Amino acid sequence: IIGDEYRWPTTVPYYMEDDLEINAKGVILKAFEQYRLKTCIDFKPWSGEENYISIFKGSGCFSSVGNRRVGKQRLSIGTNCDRIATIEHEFLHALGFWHEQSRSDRDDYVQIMWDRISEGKEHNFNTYDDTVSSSLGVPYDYNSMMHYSKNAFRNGSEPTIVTKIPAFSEVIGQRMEFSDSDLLKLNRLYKCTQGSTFLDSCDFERENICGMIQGHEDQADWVRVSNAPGGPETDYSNMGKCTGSGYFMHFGTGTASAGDTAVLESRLVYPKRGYQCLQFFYYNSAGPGDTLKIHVREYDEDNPSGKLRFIQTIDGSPQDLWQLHHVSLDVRKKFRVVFEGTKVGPGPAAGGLSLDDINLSETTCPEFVWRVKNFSHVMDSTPTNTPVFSPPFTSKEGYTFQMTLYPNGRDGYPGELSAYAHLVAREGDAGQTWPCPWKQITMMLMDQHPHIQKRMSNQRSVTTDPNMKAADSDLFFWDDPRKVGAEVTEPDGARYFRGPGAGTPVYLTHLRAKSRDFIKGGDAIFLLTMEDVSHLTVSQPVPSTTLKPTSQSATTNASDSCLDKQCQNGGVCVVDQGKPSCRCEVGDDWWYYGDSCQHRGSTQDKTTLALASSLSVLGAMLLITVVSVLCVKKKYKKRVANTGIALENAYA
Amino acid sequence: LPTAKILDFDVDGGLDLDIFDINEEAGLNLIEGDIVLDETQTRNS
Repeated sequence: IIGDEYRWPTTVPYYMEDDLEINAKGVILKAFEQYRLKTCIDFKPWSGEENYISIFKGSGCFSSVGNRRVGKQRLSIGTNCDRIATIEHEFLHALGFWHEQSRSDRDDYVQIMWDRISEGKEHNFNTYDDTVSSSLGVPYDYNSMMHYSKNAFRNGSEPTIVTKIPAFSEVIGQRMEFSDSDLLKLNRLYKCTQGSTFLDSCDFERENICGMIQGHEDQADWVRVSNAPGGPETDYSNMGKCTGSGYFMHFGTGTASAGDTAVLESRLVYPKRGYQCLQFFYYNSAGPGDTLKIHVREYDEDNPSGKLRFIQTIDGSPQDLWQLHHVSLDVRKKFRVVFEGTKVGPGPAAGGLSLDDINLSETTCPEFVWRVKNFSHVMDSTPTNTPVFSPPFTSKEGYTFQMTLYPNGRDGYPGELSAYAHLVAREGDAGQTWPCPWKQITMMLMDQHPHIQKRMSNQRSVTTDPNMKAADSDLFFWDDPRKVGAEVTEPDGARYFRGPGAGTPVYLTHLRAKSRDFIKGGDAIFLLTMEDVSHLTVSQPVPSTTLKPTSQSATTNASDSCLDKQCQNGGVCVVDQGKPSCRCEVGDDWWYYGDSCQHRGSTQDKTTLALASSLSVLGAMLLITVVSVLCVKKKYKKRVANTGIALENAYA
Repeated sequence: LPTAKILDFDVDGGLDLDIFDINEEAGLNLIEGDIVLDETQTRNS
């Protein structure tokens, strides 16, 4: 939407209302993390700013477009809206975006089938003139998460939107993640130069290896290659698909001497949050004893040349496979990530350690990785309603859970991936609280694009509500699986109890699962987490101090001027031209007003006032008319009396 | 002893609903399915 008045500051204040579902609150926080990773838009709890977004559970998913500057601006995340892409979609509206197909050049790219639209819904296909709405120089985007799906507002079974390029017919309406163009537009609109929590990414496709440097005190070097004797035969970014590209870094242990090390250091990065996730793909074709160690080199005044701190040894035994690894860091100073390969003992004459697709961001690492090999085949060959189970994973709080995947859907949804999360318990488990209180399980199918900011991973979350009852039962759904689950015996003889599952039969369509880089090298990677969200059961604090109004570029500090100003009825004190004044709360059909918001008004009052005013005017006019008539009559009578004329009926 | 198997819970209520379907089912008639207009926008629209 064109107009600077519609922009928010790049840090948007929000207030999560109490009526939101706990799962929705957790997913909203995840959506905010995606904004932080991929754009410069940040979100902070409302602390008294003049304008803020109030997120509540309405009867659907909706938002206004842009900053309406109404103080409390409402955005609804209702039932079934607790999907990350839906939340990102609504926040894109709030940040100033219309739907993609309402662009002025829409008809160049899609054909609207007007006769297939439900009666009365045609207005939803209006376009906005380019004096009202700008596409910011970004081409029409079929991939946008702001696009309608092809069947939006249809009256029958035929699509309402037909893409001019048929290949995009099933693409429009994706609700997975921001597209590249969504991000380009958002970053242009808010003049973002980098993601707030993004630090570095490298796929080694360029010769400068992203500014990484070789160690000085080591005996060997990491070499940029497109294949290595002993493996791997290709890189991971491109899987060798493109001639002349597809590079990775390799430390050849086959040719090194025992005890040799090779050190590769990232460029300098500057952390803000104090926690980071390092993610990379690692191919180990070295000897069984050879190691890869991760360190950080931290810089401060005492250590201008940096001080090395060991983080962990990578536990990836030799395999004919690019393995995904995550390392959690906790750095607060300027630093580099250091990869140290060591040839420890005898091994194969060829082979070594290889690195590719490194991503460093200030985010938390996913806890568990479940790799499903030969995934296309699994999707195509597994019958509907047939599950595949992940291994059980135990969270840091001691709860064990498991993901069930139906590779060919369930419950009447063939051609879909269906995904469910279960709690698991073993016979001797102890120490957990049952029913399991407020743990959010997230199942993410990773888009394995080399660059973390360009990934459009698909994720769904479920939260263990300890009060939730099983259908037609007095049992608690998330109770001890030994009580509400069924016993399972694995092929290896392991036995445990699996509780009922919560999830969706429509996790992702096969068509989308086969798109992008969801399947790479034949494999799909699910990233699973279980996080405690019990802190989201308490109300978000209402600001106790009031602040200056926000500016476009920065959030504000508390103002002393407001300390003595009392605003009633939820009003907020702001400093206006150096003086404190109250900004009063408003609703759909009511508002507070007065110096300290002490009076209440409503549209009903307004109607009454209008009616009273009209009647008063009518009364006054009537009075004037009567008085005028009486005066004229009196004057006429007087004149007649003075002239002595006798009036009589001359024609009777 | 474990009780009879509890059925899995479908968080989507057995339906594959997009934002616009959810709002339509909720009886909302918003601009473009999920946009709330204020007075100024309504007038322009």
